[in-house]
Amino acid sequence: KSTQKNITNYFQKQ
Amino acid sequence: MFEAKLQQGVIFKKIVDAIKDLVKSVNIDASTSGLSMQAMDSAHVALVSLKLNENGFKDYRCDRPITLGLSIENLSKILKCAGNDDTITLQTDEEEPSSLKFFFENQQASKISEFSLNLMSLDSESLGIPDTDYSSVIQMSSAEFSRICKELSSISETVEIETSKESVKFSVQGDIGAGSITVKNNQSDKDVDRVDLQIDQPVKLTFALRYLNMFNKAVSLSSTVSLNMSEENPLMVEYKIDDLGSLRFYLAPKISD
Repeated sequence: KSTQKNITNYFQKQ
Repeated sequence: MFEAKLQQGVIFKKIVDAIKDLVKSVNIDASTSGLSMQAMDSAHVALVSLKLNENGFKDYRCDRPITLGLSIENLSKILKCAGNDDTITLQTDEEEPSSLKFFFENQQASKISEFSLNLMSLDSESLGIPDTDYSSVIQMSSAEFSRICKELSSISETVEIETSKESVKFSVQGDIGAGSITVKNNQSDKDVDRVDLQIDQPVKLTFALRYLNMFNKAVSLSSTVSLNMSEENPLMVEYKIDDLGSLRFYLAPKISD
């Protein structure tokens, strides 16, 4: 099984 | 005053068609350097980033930076009224515009359509996208990549992409069985066959094919696509738009538990 990460785990809100 | 005239209006139609299944509403930021747009899908798994340089437009004027909040669904309704050979002009005189004017002109300038699209005020959720020196970059035919994703998504909803010096392997595993497609470096002079691998560090990353299939709606914008990967990073799928800019999609990986 694998977990879908979020894009916000990698790019910070400005 | 903001005005941007695109000689090949069909490019704008293709861009909106490419993103309309992914994002519902976007802020287009207009500045002296051109147009830019960044938006996430509703699940915050993918991000689309569009950059169109002012020198790619037939006419371009932007006296001061403005933000244009657009509903993609309403925008595509308006763009349906533009012919594939029309020029498309975006225009507004206001500083805080409540609507955006569109002009579509055919080649003979014998038919001119004018529309005004009401704008929305959207909170700008822009993310900082760090400049990444990707350790694995694959340039290949966009049609071929689109075909691989479509074919493999009938076996599994997840694809593992593994790069090595001389090849890239797309693997799937599902209830019905498993499969893999290995594509090697190929300096063929035929576009559809050419594959360029720049592998500084091999990677092995897993992604949801549903998103890749949505990104591939952009195939009509460019005959080649680049896949940019580094471990622990989102995949960046880039479609360069000749003489105008680029449409980039970022997809967060799936991490095995």
